[in-house]
Amino acid sequence: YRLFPGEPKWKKNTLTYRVSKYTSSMSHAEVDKAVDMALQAWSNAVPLNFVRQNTGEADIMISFELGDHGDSYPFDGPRGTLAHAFAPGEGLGGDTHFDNAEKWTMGTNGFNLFTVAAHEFGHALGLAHSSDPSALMYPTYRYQHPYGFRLPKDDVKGIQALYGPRKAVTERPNVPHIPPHKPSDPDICDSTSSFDAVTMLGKELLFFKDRIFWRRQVHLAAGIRPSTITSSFPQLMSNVDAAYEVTEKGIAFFFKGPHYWITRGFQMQGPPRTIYDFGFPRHVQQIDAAVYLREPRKTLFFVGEDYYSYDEVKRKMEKDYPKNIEEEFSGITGKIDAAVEVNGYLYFFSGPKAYKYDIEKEDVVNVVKSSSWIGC
Amino acid sequence: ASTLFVSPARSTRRDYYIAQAYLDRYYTKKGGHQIGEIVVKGRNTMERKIKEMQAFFGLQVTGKLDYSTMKVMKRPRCGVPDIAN
Repeated sequence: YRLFPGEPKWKKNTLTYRVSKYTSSMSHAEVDKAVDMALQAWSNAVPLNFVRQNTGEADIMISFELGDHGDSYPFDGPRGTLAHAFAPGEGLGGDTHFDNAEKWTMGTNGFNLFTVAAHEFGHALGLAHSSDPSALMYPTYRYQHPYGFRLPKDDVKGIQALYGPRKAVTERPNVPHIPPHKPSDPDICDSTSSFDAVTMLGKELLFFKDRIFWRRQVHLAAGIRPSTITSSFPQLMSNVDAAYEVTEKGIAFFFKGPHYWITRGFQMQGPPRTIYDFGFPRHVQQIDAAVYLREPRKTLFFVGEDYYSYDEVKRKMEKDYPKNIEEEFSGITGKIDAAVEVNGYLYFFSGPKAYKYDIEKEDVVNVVKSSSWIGC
Repeated sequence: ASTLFVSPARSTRRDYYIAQAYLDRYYTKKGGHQIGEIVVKGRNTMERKIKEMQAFFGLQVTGKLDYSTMKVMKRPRCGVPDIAN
């Protein structure tokens, strides 16, 4: 692999991207899907997160262009040069352009957009061309099948030389292994870690972990199956920090780093927003867990050892917060990874344990394995 | 130009221009020459760039536009130069 002179790289780990101009040879949805999968090929290997924007200036601006398009690297019509991207940096840095004179496709009847986009995003993240013919960053086009794509070793070494490995998936820096349908798979059930986020969504409970989520009926522990987050929430991609649903409104909130998305069911309602809309202090960069309490119509946000209370009716953070979690919720030890209210009880997920908390008694009334919620 | 081809009879003038454009786009530092770089004009420059490209792609380094070199030059590819700018 090769890096650019001076080894430019992004100094932050959450990057925004936006497709500002589409091609006529593919639908917008296909282009978005190919772009998301191409970015995920890299985020599988390094601790970078990508947040889609639909307006304004993003770190990585993506567009389909013809001929001379103003960046002193004109395209040359069909074949020849397919695309180019700029090394990390302000302004043009990271921007990625595709030659709209080419026939772009999700398959093989033309140039496969996933293949070229994955290569170009390697440049946008700081990789130059590799002379290893098996590398994704080799200069000439070689079709890659998007589903089941595994980032070649040379590219993994190159990108991790810049950003280090992604902790959670270091051992498997490739497209995630989707666990088999039966959740009793030891790999899942024996996991000592907890969920990243849990929420009601309509009549279902959703459990998020890395790039996977499980859906189940509240009263039925059968037929639980894993899906990839990108299959239902493309913008979220992986590693959701927290989630909650305001039942009466039928809208849900999903948190990642300093951003959140609103959905109505599984339908995204617009681009990501910042968590400071809720009134968090600027030093809060990420939410650990969130749970909506139907009775008082308030949402509790858990951040480290503290928690905040947000009034969903007045749409503002309550005064006299944050408070200390252990002082308020006796019996819950350790960081809270996820929380959800079911049938009037609060459930806190902390590592491999799930605590059932009785709000009336203000105490823990039961403790089970977190993974028992997905049928283990 | 003909000295750059292994078998001038078989190679067309078009190949020469393809090669010239390819080397200019992917093996020429843009934005003027870096300080201290001695610029060699004419045939030596092209021969030197051909060798650079052949070395990058693991081809036999001949400095000539032989068949396998032209074949690589005609493949669809990324527009980012191979010698990093």
